[in-house]
Amino acid sequence: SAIAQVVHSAGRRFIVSPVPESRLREQ
Amino acid sequence: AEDTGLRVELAEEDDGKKSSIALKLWIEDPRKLKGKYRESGAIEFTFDLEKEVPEGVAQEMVESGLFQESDVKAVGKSIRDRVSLIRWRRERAMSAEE
Repeated sequence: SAIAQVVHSAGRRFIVSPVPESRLREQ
Repeated sequence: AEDTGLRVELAEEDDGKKSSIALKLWIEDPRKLKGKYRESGAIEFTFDLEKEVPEGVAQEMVESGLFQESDVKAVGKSIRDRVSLIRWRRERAMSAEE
């Protein structure tokens, strides 16, 4: 599921990126 | 600075001229994010230094379902801190040129 999602809000784009794998390993 | 678990960085080099700039908000604690965004670590967005206020963008993030309403202040403050720094750097660069 390492795909960025794009959320649109009133003309703005929020690009939501997944946690880098290196950080997932730490958790 | 108080630790909110949120950090805003420039997502591009600041050329000091454009009013709209790309920023990246890093979320250290993914539990701050809502539902399907829980596995995310960063949100990239553009911010207009002349037309926008950080709290407005924070509110948009809440309305888009990214954050809980209770985090709107912390998100707004994180953006505001970075925007203040960008403005300060630009002003300093301009006065150095003069």
